[in-house]
Amino acid sequence: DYFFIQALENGVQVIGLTRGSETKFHHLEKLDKGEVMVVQFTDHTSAMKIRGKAVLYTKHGQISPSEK
Amino acid sequence: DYFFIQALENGVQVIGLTRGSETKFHHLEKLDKGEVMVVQFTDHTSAMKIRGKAVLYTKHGQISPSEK
Amino acid sequence: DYFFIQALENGVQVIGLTRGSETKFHHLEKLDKGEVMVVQFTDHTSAMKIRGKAVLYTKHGQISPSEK
Amino acid sequence: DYFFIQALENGVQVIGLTRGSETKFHHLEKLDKGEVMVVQFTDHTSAMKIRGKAVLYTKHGQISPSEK
Amino acid sequence: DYFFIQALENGVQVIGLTRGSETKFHHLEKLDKGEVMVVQFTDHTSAMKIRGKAVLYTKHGQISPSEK
Amino acid sequence: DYFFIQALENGVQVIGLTRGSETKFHHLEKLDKGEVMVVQFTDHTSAMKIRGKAVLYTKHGQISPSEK
Amino acid sequence: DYFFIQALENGVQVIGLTRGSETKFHHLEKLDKGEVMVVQFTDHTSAMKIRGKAVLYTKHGQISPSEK
Amino acid sequence: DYFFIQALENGVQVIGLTRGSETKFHHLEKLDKGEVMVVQFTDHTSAMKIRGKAVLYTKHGQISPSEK
Amino acid sequence: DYFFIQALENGVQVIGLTRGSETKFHHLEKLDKGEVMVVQFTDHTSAMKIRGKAVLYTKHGQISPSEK
Amino acid sequence: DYFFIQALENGVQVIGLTRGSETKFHHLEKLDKGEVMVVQFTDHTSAMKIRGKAVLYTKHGQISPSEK
Amino acid sequence: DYFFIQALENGVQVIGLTRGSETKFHHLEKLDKGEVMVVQFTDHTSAMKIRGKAVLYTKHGQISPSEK
Ligand SMILES: N[C@@H](Cc1c[nH]c2ccccc12)C(=O)O
Ligand SMILES: N[C@@H](Cc1c[nH]c2ccccc12)C(=O)O
Ligand SMILES: N[C@@H](Cc1c[nH]c2ccccc12)C(=O)O
Ligand SMILES: N[C@@H](Cc1c[nH]c2ccccc12)C(=O)O
Ligand SMILES: N[C@@H](Cc1c[nH]c2ccccc12)C(=O)O
Ligand SMILES: N[C@@H](Cc1c[nH]c2ccccc12)C(=O)O
Ligand SMILES: N[C@@H](Cc1c[nH]c2ccccc12)C(=O)O
Ligand SMILES: N[C@@H](Cc1c[nH]c2ccccc12)C(=O)O
Ligand SMILES: N[C@@H](Cc1c[nH]c2ccccc12)C(=O)O
Ligand SMILES: N[C@@H](Cc1c[nH]c2ccccc12)C(=O)O
Ligand SMILES: N[C@@H](Cc1c[nH]c2ccccc12)C(=O)O
Repeated sequence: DYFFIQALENGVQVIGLTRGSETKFHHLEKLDKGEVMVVQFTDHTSAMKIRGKAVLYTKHGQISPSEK
Repeated sequence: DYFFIQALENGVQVIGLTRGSETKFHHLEKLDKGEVMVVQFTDHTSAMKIRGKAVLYTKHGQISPSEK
Repeated sequence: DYFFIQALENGVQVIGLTRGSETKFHHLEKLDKGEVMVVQFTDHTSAMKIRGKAVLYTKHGQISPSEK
Repeated sequence: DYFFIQALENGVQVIGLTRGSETKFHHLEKLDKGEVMVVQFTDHTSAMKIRGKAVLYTKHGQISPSEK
Repeated sequence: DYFFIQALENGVQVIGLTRGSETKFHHLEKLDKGEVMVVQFTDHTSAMKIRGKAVLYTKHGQISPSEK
Repeated sequence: DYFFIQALENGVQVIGLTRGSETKFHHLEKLDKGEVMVVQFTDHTSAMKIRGKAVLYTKHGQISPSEK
Repeated sequence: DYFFIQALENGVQVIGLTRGSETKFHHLEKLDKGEVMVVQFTDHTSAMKIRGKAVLYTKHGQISPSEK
Repeated sequence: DYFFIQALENGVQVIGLTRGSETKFHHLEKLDKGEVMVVQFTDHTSAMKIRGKAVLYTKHGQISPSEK
Repeated sequence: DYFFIQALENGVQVIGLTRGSETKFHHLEKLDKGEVMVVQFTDHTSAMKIRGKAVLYTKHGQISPSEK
Repeated sequence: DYFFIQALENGVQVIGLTRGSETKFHHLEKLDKGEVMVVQFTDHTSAMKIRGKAVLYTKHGQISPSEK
Repeated sequence: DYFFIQALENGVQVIGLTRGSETKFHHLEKLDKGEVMVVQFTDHTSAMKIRGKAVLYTKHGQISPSEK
């Protein structure tokens, strides 16, 4: 399974957190406005964080990070 | 499977509890307002706790921790 | 699979009972008002008990322990 | 899979019957009014009995033991 | 999978028939009025018989043995 | 998977036919009026016959043997 | 999976055809009026023929052989 | 999975084509009017042809070969 | 899984393309008007082409090759 | 799983891209107007491109390449 | 599983990011206006980025990168 992240501004951050006994950032991807990233969970990624103004298209519906 | 946690205030806590014969905190992730965390259950995490004002997007619908 | 427990008062108890030939308490987690716990069944936990005023979000709908 | 038992009175009994060539009680859990128990079938439990006034939340709908 | 038997009178009988080349009764469980039994098919049980006034909650709907 | 047979008269017959290169009767179960039998297909049973006035509760709906 | 054949007249024939490089009849079951047969596909049966006036209850709906 | 072929005239042909690097006829079954054949795909059959006036009951709905 | 091809004219072509590093025609089946062919994907066939006036009955709905 | 490509003009191109560490064209199939191609993903094909005026019948609905 | 990318302008970029402990670009595919690309996740690709004006046809609905 996977979901979609569409950046609504420049500099949106998609961060992968490590699977395993440790939980650290292993990757930070920057998205510019209008770009779409599609991501899976993997052997290396079991949690993620998204910072910045974006829309997430997921099986639980649409989610808008940074909506104040 | 996974679900989404959106922080509605600064300092929301997402805690991972250990899988196995022991049940202890193995990780505490802090979320600031507007950030979204996406989490799975794993070989290391079989229970979680969320503290603070947030919205959870899950297969059982939306849940609002800290709603008084 | 997993389900969600939201505490509606302080001191809600989520108890894990052992899988196997014996059935004993192996863990007791205390939840304060507003906190949400997310739990799976595991190699160690094949039954649970919830005490106190709470809402359970489950695939069979919402359940309210301690509703008198 | 699992289902939920909510006790509507004190002293509700949830009994586990043994899986295998023998069918005997291996455990009896007492529930007080308002408590919720969540149970799975396991390597040790292939049948159960519930005695007392309770509500069962199951995939076949709600069932009320002891409804006279 | 499993289904539920609620006894509507005393002395309802739930009988397990053996899996294998032979078909014999291996267990007879008596239910009193209001009691609920939850049963699975197992390595030992591939057929069952229910005698007496009861309601069965199943994936094919509700069934009422002994309805004259 | 399994289905339910409710006898509407005495002497309803539920017959198991052998799985394998041979097709013979290996068991004949008699049901009296009001009794319910629940049956699976197994390593030994790959076909069945039902004789007499009964109602079958199945995933394809209700079937009434012996309806003239 | 399985389906149901209800005979609407005497002498309905349910024929099993062999699985494998050869396709021959390996069994012919006669049904009398009102009888119901329940059949699976197996290691030995990968095709079947039904002759005579009957109703088939299947996942694709009801089918009536011999309807002129 | 399987589907049903009902012959609407005499001499309907159900042909099995070989699975593998070769594609040849390995069997031709003749159906007379009113007969129903039920067929699976197998280790030996990965394609089929139906000639003559018939109705096919399938998961994609009903299909009528030879409808001019 | 499989789908159905019904020829609406003589000489409809159903072509199997090879699975593997090469993509060549391995079989060409001719259908005459009214004939129905049922096909699977296999170890040998991972793509197909249909030429001529036909109706395809598929899980994505009905498709009409050669519709000008 | 598979999907369908119907060419709406001559010279529609269906291109298979290699699975693995390299991403190159391994096959280019030309379709003439009215022809239908049915394709799977395979050990050799993990991405595809379609050029030209066509209709794609897919589980996400209908898609029209080259629609200006 | 897979999804579809239709380019609405020339020079749309579909980028594959590496599966594993490293996250780098391993491939960049350029799409011209009207072209459709169909992509899977693979042993080599666990995340993707799309830049430029396009429509994505996915199981979560339609997504439009670069929509300002
Ligand atoms: N390293 C942790 C990451 C994680 C997944 N889900 C979590 C929930 C809470 C805290 C941490 C996590 C793990 O693999 O288990
Ligand atoms: N260590 C426990 C954590 C746990 C999971 N589900 C629970 C329910 C109740 C109490 C503890 C738990 C386990 O893996 O089983
Ligand atoms: N130790 C028991 C716990 C249990 C699970 N389901 C139950 C139902 C009734 C009583 C006990 C149980 C077991 O693993 O089987
Ligand atoms: N020991 C029995 C328990 C049981 C399960 N389902 C039953 C139905 C009827 C009677 C007994 C049972 C078994 O494992 O098979
Ligand atoms: N011993 C039989 C029990 C049985 C299951 N389904 C049946 C149907 C009819 C008669 C007997 C049975 C078996 O395991 O196969
Ligand atoms: N011995 C046969 C029984 C059978 C199953 N399905 C059938 C359909 C027709 C005739 C016989 C059968 C078999 O296992 O295959
Ligand atoms: N012996 C054939 C029987 C068969 C199954 N499906 C068919 C379709 C057509 C003709 C024969 C068959 C086989 O196992 O494959
Ligand atoms: N021998 C071919 C039969 C076949 C199946 N599907 C097809 C589609 C087209 C042509 C032939 C076929 C195979 O097993 O693959
Ligand atoms: N030989 C190719 C056939 C193929 C399947 N899907 C395709 C899509 C495009 C081009 C060729 C193909 C393969 O097995 O992979
Ligand atoms: N060779 C690549 C092809 C590919 C699949 N999905 C992609 C998405 C983007 C770019 C390339 C690809 C792979 O197997 O992984
Ligand atoms: N190399 C990373 C790529 C990745 C997948 N999902 C992600 C989410 C966030 C960041 C990176 C990723 C991995 O396979 O796990």
